[in-house]
Amino acid sequence: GGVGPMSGSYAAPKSVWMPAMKAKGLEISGTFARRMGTVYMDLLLTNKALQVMSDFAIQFNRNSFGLAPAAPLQIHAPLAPNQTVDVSLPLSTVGSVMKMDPLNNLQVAVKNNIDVFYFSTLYPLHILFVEDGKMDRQMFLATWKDIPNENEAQFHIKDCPLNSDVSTNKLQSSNIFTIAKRNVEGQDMLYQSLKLTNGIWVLAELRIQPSNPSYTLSLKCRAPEVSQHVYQAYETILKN
Amino acid sequence: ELDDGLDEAFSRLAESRTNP
Repeated sequence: GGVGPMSGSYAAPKSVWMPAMKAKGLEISGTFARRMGTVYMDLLLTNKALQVMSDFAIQFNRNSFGLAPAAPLQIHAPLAPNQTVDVSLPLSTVGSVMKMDPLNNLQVAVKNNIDVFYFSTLYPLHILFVEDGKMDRQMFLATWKDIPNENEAQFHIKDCPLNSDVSTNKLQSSNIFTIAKRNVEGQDMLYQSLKLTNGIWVLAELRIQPSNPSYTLSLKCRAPEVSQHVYQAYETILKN
Repeated sequence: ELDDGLDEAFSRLAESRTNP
């Protein structure tokens, strides 16, 4: 997965989403990534059955951010027993929307020549952080003031021994943009913005104290239910 | 450099958040 500042947003290693024993021998591992402005579901399909698998197709249930396959699942040849194939499925974010619980839950159906199988997985919210998420400074100040205090959520990111420059670069490669930085009484205050694919803006204040490995993250958003997931994205990005 | 007052506004915001 891309981790460094030049290689795009962070992608977790693939994990097993559908074990073979629950899908008549078809094992699916996967992860989500954002590359060059496109969201991908990166999949590894393994045939652990005794027969050849063919005629693959994939479909998503409606979900909170309208994620949907942007192309058919391209598996060009039948999958022989013990064979594995890597597939990168581009996703669009203009599919049907239905609020899921948790918000980032995705229900997936996969079919092959044997049967139809279902699994669900959770996607990290940072795959939805768009490249033009740097808010104008004046707009940031006005929006920060305008969003009521009840919509502010505060989190602690523990054991993060990075300085503010390294943090800024890491976050920027996942489309979290620093708009201003101030040093007050020895602590760095970073003011940041990000925008989700559905147009929701999130404003952030990240406090970093030189002697304290725990960061304080304050998030302001008109849709506060995303804040918990944005915090998890910060954790993931800063610690990988 | 054009002083649009925003630099000062961010300083005030950071200050107010540290010493409310």
